[in-house]
Amino acid sequence: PQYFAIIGKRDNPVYEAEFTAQQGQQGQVQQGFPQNLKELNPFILHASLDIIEDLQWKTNPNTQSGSNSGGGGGFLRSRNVANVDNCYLCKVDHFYGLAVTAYLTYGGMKFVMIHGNMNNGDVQIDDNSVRAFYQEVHELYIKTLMNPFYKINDPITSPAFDSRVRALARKYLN
Amino acid sequence: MIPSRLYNESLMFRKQEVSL
Amino acid sequence: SLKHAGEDIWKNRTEKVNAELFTLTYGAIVSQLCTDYERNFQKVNEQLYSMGYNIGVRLIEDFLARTALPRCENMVSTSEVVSKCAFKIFLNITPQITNWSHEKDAFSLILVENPLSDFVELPMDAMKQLWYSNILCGVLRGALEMVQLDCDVWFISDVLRGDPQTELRIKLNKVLKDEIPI
Repeated sequence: PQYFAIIGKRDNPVYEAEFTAQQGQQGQVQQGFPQNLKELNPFILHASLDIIEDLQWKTNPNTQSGSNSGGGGGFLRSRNVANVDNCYLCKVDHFYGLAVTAYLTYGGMKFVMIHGNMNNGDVQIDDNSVRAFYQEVHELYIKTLMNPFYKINDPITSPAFDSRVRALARKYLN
Repeated sequence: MIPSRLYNESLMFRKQEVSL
Repeated sequence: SLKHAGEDIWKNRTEKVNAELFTLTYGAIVSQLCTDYERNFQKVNEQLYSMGYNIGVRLIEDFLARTALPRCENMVSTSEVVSKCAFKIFLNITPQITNWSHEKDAFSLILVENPLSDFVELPMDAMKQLWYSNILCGVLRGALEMVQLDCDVWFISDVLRGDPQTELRIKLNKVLKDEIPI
């Protein structure tokens, strides 16, 4: 199971969703997070925000001075607009076997996800799938932003948005 | 999937310009 | 020939601007009007119409300077010019002309695509009251009035409201005659 949230600039949740696989490999219905862990998810996610912000504002030590970006170090996300990989921060935190991945939009919105594992072991993250999921959700978020009646940092309550995010989760994560 | 005109439109393949 | 003229002017004699800038600017205007009028959408519709009218009485000068078209003989040719030249030159779209009245004094324009309303989703309270692109009605009314056509222009349906298509109706009331001021 995964717990996904979009965090606004005031550390407010703009969107939250829990994803569970419908059927296990042997036809068994998989449950989501255990009830006690389900209540902890927002706190676990909130605890990782400091790490994400630290990465967000960290200068990139690999950027050489006198480069096309005008000299000096760049931020973690490259100024090369063709390079979208820097939005995806991979695994940023962990909590007793749970993994936390993150993705930053160019406007500073944080896409954060807690990855669980029903076997109580350490979670293995498929970075390619998770990155693809984040990028597709990013596109949905941009479309939401284009709506003039939507204000930034407002909760996203559109059922269409929710259904599409869940469809992407089924496609890439489960 | 709930039908939505907003999320069905493509960001890329659209008319790019109008008259100034 | 009208279609070719419109396309030629669009391609070769029109300065262009990014469509998203246009769409987002108009969206900001409508959104701000809704806030300023405290979600009284009838007033927002009226204000959009008024803004469009003020644009239309000026835009017609630009249109006639670009196209140098002669006066239209009837509403049929007027509809062709509006659809194939005017909308093409300014918005790069060509609405379909349908639903002619029996007297040939009223017709509908079906907007298959509308750059004003790209990526717009109306809030629930606006769905039944707000005509999001009402500025177009004002523009057409103002422009036609300057060429001595007193017309009523209004929206019949809008995809933003959940209707199957966006339909705009234009009806000629009378042909205006220039009169010497008293």
